[in-house]
Parts: sequence; structure tokens; C-alpha cells
Amino acid sequence: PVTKRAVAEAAQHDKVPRPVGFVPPPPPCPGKIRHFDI
Amino acid sequence: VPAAPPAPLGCDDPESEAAAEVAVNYINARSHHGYKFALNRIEDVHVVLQGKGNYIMILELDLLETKCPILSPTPLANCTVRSFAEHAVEGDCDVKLQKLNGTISVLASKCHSHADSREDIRRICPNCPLLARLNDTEVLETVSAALNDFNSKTTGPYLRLLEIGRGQIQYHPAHIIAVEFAVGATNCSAEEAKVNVGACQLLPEDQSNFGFCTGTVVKSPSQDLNVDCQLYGHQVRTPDIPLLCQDTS
Repeated sequence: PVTKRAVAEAAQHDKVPRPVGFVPPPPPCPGKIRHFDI
Repeated sequence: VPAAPPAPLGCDDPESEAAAEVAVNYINARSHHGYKFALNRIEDVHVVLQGKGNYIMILELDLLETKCPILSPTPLANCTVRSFAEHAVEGDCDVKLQKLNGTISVLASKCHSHADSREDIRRICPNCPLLARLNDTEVLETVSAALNDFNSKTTGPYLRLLEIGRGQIQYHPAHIIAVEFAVGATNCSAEEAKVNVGACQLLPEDQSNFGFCTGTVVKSPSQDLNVDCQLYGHQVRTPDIPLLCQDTS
């Protein structure tokens, strides 16, 4: 149980803190639709 | 130390859009039939480093048919994309380009076009006219009637059919056939054609004068025929674009 807790805590600390309101960038492809999607 | 691989390009990056523009202009400049296509979406882009300042770009493009016939001198930027309700036609193209010291050129392209599915149109627009096959009997009859009607009334040169671009048939609330077709001016006046139409040939390339016609026939509840043809005037063809194939489809 100590190991598990230690790993869980470590993992928690490793997680990069996201700034409030962080929006992940859109996927690079496919790109934007210019007219309409068939 | 090998050059670092190029950073992955996004589909909306300026570099991808510049390459897509070169690709679309190339595709339209080498097409002989139908209509100009405009870029709708860059589906995917891959970049392979060949050497210093030398990249291969592979683009997967989603195009949409515009209302401009392929021979029209109208710049692509001024060509309206055919709407969904007008039974849009989509083009899927894979294009291989080279970017050498900043200059982008097309190495190869492969395209396939297809009309939107009839079910999609019907579901959203039950009475919208649907695209018919180009060899549909009613389409052929309408093109023939429209061109004959125009030639019988024109004071200009006798026009010959180059190709049928599109035919749409609507059944409700009226039975209407709408057609679009490309034409070429011949060496005859309409009067001369009445005497000996067999002698009327398309003008030679250095005088060629192509145009485009739209026609509609209303079959019910009333009978009506409308036709309008516009000639582009002689266009000096850029040398690397092959002459329009003279076959009439």
C-alpha cells in the first residue's frame, strides 16, 4: 500500500499543472472547411 | 549529422495553403472538361525532406465544383461554389509537390470527382432538382432544343456543341429539365448554316471562340423553353496548357 500511495502521489506531482482555461490546440489535420462538408 | 526532419505541417498552416493553391491552379489548368474546382478543405499534408531546401509535399485535398466552366476566363476567386441544394459535386485529389528553395511546383496529381448522394439531397430538400446522367434522353433532347433555338435566333456565328456540363431534372411541382453546355463558334453565320450546316466547322485554334449556354425546358404544367448563350471571345491560350480536346461528349 505504501508503494502504491507513493506512486500515486509521485504521479500526481509529475502531472504538468494546466493553466486555468487551457484549451488544447486543434489537431493539425484535417484543416478548416471553407464552404460546406459533403 | 543528418538534417533534422521538417517540423510537421498543419493543414491550415500558410505553407500548406500556399501549396494547395498551386495544386488547385494546376488541376484546373490541365482539366479539359466540366467546371473549375475550388479548395474546400486540406484533408492531410505530409512533408518529406529530400535535401537542403528541397522538400516533397503530399497533399490530400477536398475540392468543390464551381459554376465556372473550365474554359471560362473568370478567375477562380470569382467563381461561385455550387451549393448543396444545387446538387454539389466534390473532388478528392492527391497531389505530390516539390518545394525547392522556396518555389513550389506540382510533380503529380490524381483526382476523382463525384456528385453528392441523392439521398442526402432528398433528405434535406425533397423537391430540389437532382443531377441526371449526361446521356439521359431528356437531357440530350433539352440540349438539342436549346441550341437549335439559340442558333435559329442569333445574329452571331452558328454555335456547335462542345460538351454537356450538367443536366438536372425536377418533377415537382413542375417537370423541368435544366441543362448547361459548352459551345464553340463556327466559321458560319446562322444564315449560312441553314443552307449547308455540314460546312460549319469550329474556328481554328488561333481564332477559337468558346462559350457556354444554359437552357431550361418546362414540360408540365405548361410548355416553355429558355436558353442563354455567352461567348468568351478569343482567348490566348498559355502554351503549357494543352488545347481543349475537340471531342464532343
